[in-house]
Parts: sequence; structure tokens; C-alpha cells
Amino acid sequence: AEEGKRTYIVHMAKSAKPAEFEEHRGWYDASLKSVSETAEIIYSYETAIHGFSARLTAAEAEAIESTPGTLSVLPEMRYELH
Amino acid sequence: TTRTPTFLGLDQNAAMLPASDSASDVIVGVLDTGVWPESPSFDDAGFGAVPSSWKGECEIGTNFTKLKCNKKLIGARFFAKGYEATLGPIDESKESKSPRDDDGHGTHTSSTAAGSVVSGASLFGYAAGTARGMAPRARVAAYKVCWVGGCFSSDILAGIDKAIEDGVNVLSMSLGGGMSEYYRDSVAIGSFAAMEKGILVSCSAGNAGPSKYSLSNVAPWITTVGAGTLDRDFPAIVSLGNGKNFSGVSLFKGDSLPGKPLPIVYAGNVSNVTNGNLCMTGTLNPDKIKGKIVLCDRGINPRVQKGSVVKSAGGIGMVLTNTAANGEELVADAHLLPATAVGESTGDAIKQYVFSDPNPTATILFQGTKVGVEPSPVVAAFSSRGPNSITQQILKPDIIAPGVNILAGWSGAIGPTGLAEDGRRVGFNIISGTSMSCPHVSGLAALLKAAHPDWSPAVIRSALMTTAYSSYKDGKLMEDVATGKPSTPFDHGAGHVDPVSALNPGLVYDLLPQDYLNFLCALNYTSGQITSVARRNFTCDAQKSYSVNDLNYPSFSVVVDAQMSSTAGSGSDTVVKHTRTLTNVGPAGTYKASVTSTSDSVKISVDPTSLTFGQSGEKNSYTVTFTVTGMPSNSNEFGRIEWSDGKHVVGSPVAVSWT
Repeated sequence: AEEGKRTYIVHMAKSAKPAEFEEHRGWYDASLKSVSETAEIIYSYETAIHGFSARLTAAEAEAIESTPGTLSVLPEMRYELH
Repeated sequence: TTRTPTFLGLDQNAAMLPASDSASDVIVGVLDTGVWPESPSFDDAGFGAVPSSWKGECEIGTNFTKLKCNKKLIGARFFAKGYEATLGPIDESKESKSPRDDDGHGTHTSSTAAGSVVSGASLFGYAAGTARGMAPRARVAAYKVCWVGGCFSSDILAGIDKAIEDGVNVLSMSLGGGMSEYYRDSVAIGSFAAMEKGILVSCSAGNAGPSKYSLSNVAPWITTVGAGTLDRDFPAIVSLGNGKNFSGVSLFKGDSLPGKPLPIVYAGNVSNVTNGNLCMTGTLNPDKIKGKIVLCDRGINPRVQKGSVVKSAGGIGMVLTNTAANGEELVADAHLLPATAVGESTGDAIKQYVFSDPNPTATILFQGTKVGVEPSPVVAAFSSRGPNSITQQILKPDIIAPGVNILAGWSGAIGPTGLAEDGRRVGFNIISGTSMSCPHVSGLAALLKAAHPDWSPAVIRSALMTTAYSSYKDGKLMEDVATGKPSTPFDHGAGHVDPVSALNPGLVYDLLPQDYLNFLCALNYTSGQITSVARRNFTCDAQKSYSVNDLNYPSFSVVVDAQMSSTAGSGSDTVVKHTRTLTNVGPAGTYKASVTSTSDSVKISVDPTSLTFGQSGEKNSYTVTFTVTGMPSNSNEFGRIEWSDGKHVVGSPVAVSWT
């Protein structure tokens, strides 16, 4: 199931959270589940960005990008020490 | 670090520095490979209670308990979920799944920024002295986001997320990756949020110099730090059989070479592979190097690994020569065998001797630590260079600081070379990189924050930049070791940091989050892209004219379209205007402007030429007009704008680029 998956950082518009969700984390979970039954949130971000990271296929990443409230879906990048 | 506090004038001006109480309220967060808490650099003797605003934690994990933190090291967290999601579970036999630093890099950077005072520090006797961070009274919080397999953006973002929540005042990140638009770069995005919370973010510029356009971490809300040398060296002389001696550098400690000349061979001549000159693993013929000194070329594999390869193949010593890629820059290493590093021209001279003499011989003489080396600082060849490849109108790097042969704290889990076969353990190590210069600036920013708690991150950066210097005391321009010629603002930014002057800059260029949003509008970012960076709905005003040139930055980068401007000498000029606002943070006074330019092709005028400031906080604006004649594409010229009241000099570098 992990084949073809990579980590994405999903940026969400905080103000777009539907009222039915009390917490942003619940909204992120629901957004993720709407495109993947198996994907799980790696991190839910609170201050540096609004959004979360998750392992997704390219198709799932594309699908979540068109979910309401999603701003962008960025593939994980590897940084190096200087 | 040893020597840098003196080199920066901190030791000589201790009375001007902030008192203990305010200094110990400042918290420096370091995103890196973690921390070695047993290092004496994190001794908390003399520290009072942890600031009440602190919300951080000391997380437990492999060989790390809550007791590892104290009143100095007040926080330690680790972020590995992104790393494990990609590469699988951490092998805890190889690296600690905890804040513990198995690499050394994180302990080095955090102790450089804010390590406690440690007397009797050295690496095998080299660089001996009293070691301390730039802000020795500040508190340290370590966020481990880098692992054996690298630093993943999901973990970095999580680290920044927590550091902001925990309440750090300064964030130090000696890492980078690629060159992406700001809305695609996790470090830039996370740093924006930090900046909004009043946290100064200091990042390394990268080690991809001296190539142009090689900078990373160029967002204008980040302080981007390049590297320069100290006035300290570790000479190790190569003495050839023909009587000639050549200078090199080394941190080798151990049994010296026999006191007689030894045979010396060129690695490329004692190997059966085409790249044998590089002394890569398994490429040297033991029969041909046994008992000899081997001359290896720098490149591809780590410098210290070359020494290990020579040693394991039976070599008795090594001379490591730079090639054109590194020129004359000498970086000292704690090699496992007697070895010295020499510049390209020296290497060429030694090769000529080795190739021409039927029985060439040499020996290496280790001379310890030498201080007072001049000229210093010089810009390190490896330090990444501008122009800024994302927004050329923002001049980067912002500043340079010591980053060559820096002694600071080290991990007890690994030897000074970082090689698996290096069984030595040291409390301090000497290494080089913009990773080392970045935490110098982070610590100095903490000092300024302690002295001026109300200063914004932009004001702190402005103070550091406008008081930086780019010429030596004798008036000669600062050198670039890559060329041996004067360095330019694309190499050193505003210049070399001068923290004592930065404490009292006179005037500053402030920036608020709103200014950066206007900057993003000037880049024609979509509202979605702006929201990704700024985490809020923000719509650029369609009626408003946004200009990158008007970001209130402490430096000037003028970009001229070579196609639009006339060809050289043929007539019409291009006129570019930049507006800036200065804020008084000193006594009342009248400041007068002066300008310099390296070329008749660039005329700089300032309006008004005199600004009078009353009480602290008073603001005045001015406009700079750059009148530029035609030059070929890729041309660059430089200049400087200074405001002075006779006591303070508020300097800004100018770079003009024809694209």
C-alpha cells in the first residue's frame, strides 16, 4: 500500500473550516479521509502553517488539492546541513 | 567558541553588553541534529529560574531523560515522524530517537550561539582558550529535525511549529535545500510565522560558493548569513626534499612523522583507476604507497576520508591539495594520520617537484595555533554568493560572520572527523561552514534582543547590517579568498558583523508583517500563495501600485533590464527609484547622506540629503534615485549609501545588476 506514496504538506485555509468541525484537526482528518481511506496525518501544524502532512499517492495529492479549503499540496523536500 | 568573542570585540567591550538578568530571559531555539546535553557548554551554573513565558519541554527518548535539561538547556525536542514515514523506523543502534545529538553538528551550532563559558577548551590543544557562545547568558532550546538520512521538510515545519509555540526569541537554522519560491519552501513559510511572532530567524546562506546565484534561505524575513575567516590559522608546513617549504593547515595530533624526509608520491600515479588522484576508498595501491606520503587532490569524497584511505592503504602521511574548485582556501581537519591541506598553487608546485624529481621526498611540520593572521576576515570560498535567484531585488546574503575553523562543543558519540573508524572522542571540535557562521549571528541577535527587548526582528537585523564593515582598519576593501580580490556585496552582503556597533546603530530600517505582505503582492503572488505563506486571507489592492523596490530593506539591489537600457555608451539612461524609512533608536540628531559608486555607469542620488530626528522612535523617509547607463547583460556594479550624524554610521550596500 505504501508503494507510490510520498509525503506531502497540505496547506489549508484556516478561515475555510466548516462550522461542523470544532477543531481544525478534525477538519484535516475529514479532508484526508475524503481522498484516502488509509492515509494518516503525520503532523498537524498549528503555528508555522495551517495544515498537515501525510503520505499520499500522486492521485490522492491531486484529489486533496481540489478539496474545499486546500491552498496547496507540496511534496516533501529534503534539506541538508550547511 | 574560542577566539571569535575577541575577534568580534565582545571580550573587549563586556561592559557594554546586557546585564545577566535581561540576557538570561532570551531563548535561542536551534533546529539541527539535537544536542549533547553533557557538554560543559550547557552547564547552568549561575542561571536563575527558567523564564515564566517558556512553554517548551525536555522530551524523553533514547538515552535522554527529562533530567538532561537544566536552567541553561531549557528545552529539547525531536521530530522524526516525517523521516520515518519516508525511510522507515529509525535504527536506534545507529542514531538516538531522542533529542540526543549523535552527529555533533547541533551541539556545535547551539554552543556557538549561546554556549556557557568553558575555560580550557581546545581540540587536541589547537585553538585553546576560554570557549563561549555569542550570548552566553541566553537559554538554549534544541529541536532535532536532522537525522542520518537528512532533514525532512515535514519535520522541520513541526520543529518550527513547536519552537514558536514554546516561546523562543531567536531561531537558528543551519540548513537549506534547493531554491524554491517562498510559497513552496517550508523554511521560508515557517520563518514567516516566526517573524510575525517577533522571532528573529537566522539561516545559513549555504556552502555552494563561489558560484553565483548559489544562495539558499533568501526570503526577506530571514537573516541570511555567509561565512568569513578569523584571524587564526593552524599552520602545517610541507618541507620538500628540494629545500622548498610550503604553507598548509592541519589539526592533526598524534605521533609525528620521522624526523627525516620521506618518499612522496602523487595518488594519481599509484592507483589503477582514473580518479585515483582523489584517494577514494579502495583506489590506492598499497604496494606503491607503503611508508610514503601521498599527495591527494581535493574533491568528491570527504577530506578526512582521504586521510583514512591513505592510512588504511599503508601511507604514512598525506598532503591534500585544493584544485581550481577551491583555489587557495585552506580548511583544517583533525586527520587520522599526519596530514596537511594546501592551496591549489602550492599543490601545483608540489606536483611539479614530485613529477620531475626521480626520488622526491617531503615531511610535514605541525606548528600548532597561530593568531593575528592578516588580512582577516576574508570571505570564505565556500560561502554561497548572490545574486538572489528568487528575488534579485533583495540583496543577499545579508551579512557574513565567522565560519571557518570554528571551535565549539561536540557530541560524545562521534569522533572529530565524523568517520566511523575515528574512535577519538572530544569535547570540542573545529569545523567550517555557513552552518557555523549562522549561529554566531543568532547569538548576537540574542544579545541585541536582551539589550533592546522592544526591537523587532527587522530592527535587530538592520542594526547588524548597517553597522557591518566591508573594509579593513587600513581602509583596504575586504578580500574574497576565492579570487584574492576585493569581495562584493554579492559575497559579503552588508559586510562582516560588528556586534558592539550594532548595539547602538543610531537609525534602523524597520519592517512589519504587513510590509512583507505588500512585498508578496509586488511579486504578483496569487491570494492562495500569499495565504500559504502568511496563513491568513489577504487580497492585494488592485488599485495600489506595489513595488519590490520599496520594501524597507537595509540594502539595495537595483535590477536593470539590459535590453531595455541602452547599449554601453549609446545614450539614454534608466532611472530606478527606491524609497526607505529610517527610525531613530538613538539620541536626537541630524544625519547627512553620502554615496559611493564603483562605476560611472551608476549615479546615486539621495533626496533629501539631510534628515533630522528628534526623540527615539521618530521616522523619516528618503528616496534614492539610481541613474544607470547601458551595460551588457550580466554586468554588475556596486556602491554604498551612508547616513551619519558624526557618531553613528548607518551604511547600506548597493548592487546594480544588468539582466
